[in-house]
Amino acid sequence: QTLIENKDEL
Amino acid sequence: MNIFRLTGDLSHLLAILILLWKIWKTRSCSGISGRSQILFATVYTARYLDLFTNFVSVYNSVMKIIFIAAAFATLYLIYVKFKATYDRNHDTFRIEFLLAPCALLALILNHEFTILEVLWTFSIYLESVAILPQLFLVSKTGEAETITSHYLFALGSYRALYLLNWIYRYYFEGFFDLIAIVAGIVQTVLYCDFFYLYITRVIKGRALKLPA
Repeated sequence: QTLIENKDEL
Repeated sequence: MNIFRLTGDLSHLLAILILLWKIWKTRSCSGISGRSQILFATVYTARYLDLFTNFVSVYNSVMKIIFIAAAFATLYLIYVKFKATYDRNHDTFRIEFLLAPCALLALILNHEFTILEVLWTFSIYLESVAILPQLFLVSKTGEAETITSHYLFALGSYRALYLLNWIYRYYFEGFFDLIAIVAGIVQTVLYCDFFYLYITRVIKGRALKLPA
């Protein structure tokens, strides 16, 4: 899952 | 967080600070593309709207705020404070030719059709090509100040380091994000020509002048 709530990268 | 990701972030931060420092110290933004900086400010604004909706970590939030603030501070220096030194005659790349295709692509190719997700995707696509006005400016004038080439090297290295981070995360965490990876490859490839000149000239203490 790479949706917005899982995005930790900048 | 792995070493590639951390050095990538630090390289990104360094690039932004080098640029601000260069403009402030020399009281001049000559050789800097205001149009690329408009695109970067757009990138950070579109990508980091999740500051308001989603908390990841203090590190994450602080870096996002620094990137956004530095981008707008850079724009202020170029278009207001040191406007007289801005190279507007050479900075002529048509940014709508980048903005429109990236917006269209983000609407079509995204992970989920929601406002934040489409804006995030747009920012990823736009970031991959946002340096083109700057590279265009350098090619038009045929040279770059050494400090400007350090800026470009740090900024280009950041996404290259993120590529290593994604290889690492794929092997050790099973994580991959195809949109970010493909855009990251495009972004890094755009710098290759510059990397070559940087290594063969600037590192050896010579000015970055393009071959005639």
